[in-house]
Amino acid sequence: DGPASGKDEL
Amino acid sequence: MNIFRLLGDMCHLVAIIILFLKIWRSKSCAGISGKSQVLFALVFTTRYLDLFTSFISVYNTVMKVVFLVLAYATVYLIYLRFRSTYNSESDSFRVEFLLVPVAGLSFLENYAFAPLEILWTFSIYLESVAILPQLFMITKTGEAESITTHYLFFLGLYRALYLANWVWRYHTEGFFDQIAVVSGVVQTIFYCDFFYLYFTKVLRGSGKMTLP
Repeated sequence: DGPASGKDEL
Repeated sequence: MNIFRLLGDMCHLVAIIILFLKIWRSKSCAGISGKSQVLFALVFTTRYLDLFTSFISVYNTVMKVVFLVLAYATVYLIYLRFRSTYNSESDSFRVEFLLVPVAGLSFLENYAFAPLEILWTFSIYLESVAILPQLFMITKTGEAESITTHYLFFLGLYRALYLANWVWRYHTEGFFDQIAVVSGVVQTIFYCDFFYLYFTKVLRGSGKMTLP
């Protein structure tokens, strides 16, 4: 999972 | 989630609602930069594409939908519903001077050369400069209604709180998102001049902000 899908911020 | 990020998201939501209600109730978008609002709608569109690919939390999904809906609704009010009150001659910032460098940089400096990642990076870089047409319009007209300054105050405060959120997350979970942090610092710096005027002029009860 690249950083993209780890985007938990708005 | 931490208090800084929650407060930041609430400030962001308050800012967007203040602007929408101001235009809706006054039935006028005088003094508002439609270009900045289009750029914000573009920021949300390119950043929230993962709405369809990854579920993070109910809060995350709900807030993304609310931001998208309010952003497009505001653009609709400015360019369609109340377009006769839009000061297009004062809203003269050349947005291509923002879009081209931001698009170029998002291809050069990103975490992964993948469509979603580049679009996310584009949205982060674009958000840091999206308010410039609005700030430029205020310097051009030499004044801003107080409600517009409250909108800008909460909008500037939201990313400043995100900076605190990143400090907190770095110390508590070792989280560090360099692209978001650097852009967030640049974005907040653009508001410093406005914050100074806001605290010295508007909060002194002088009503609208008139630039020296």
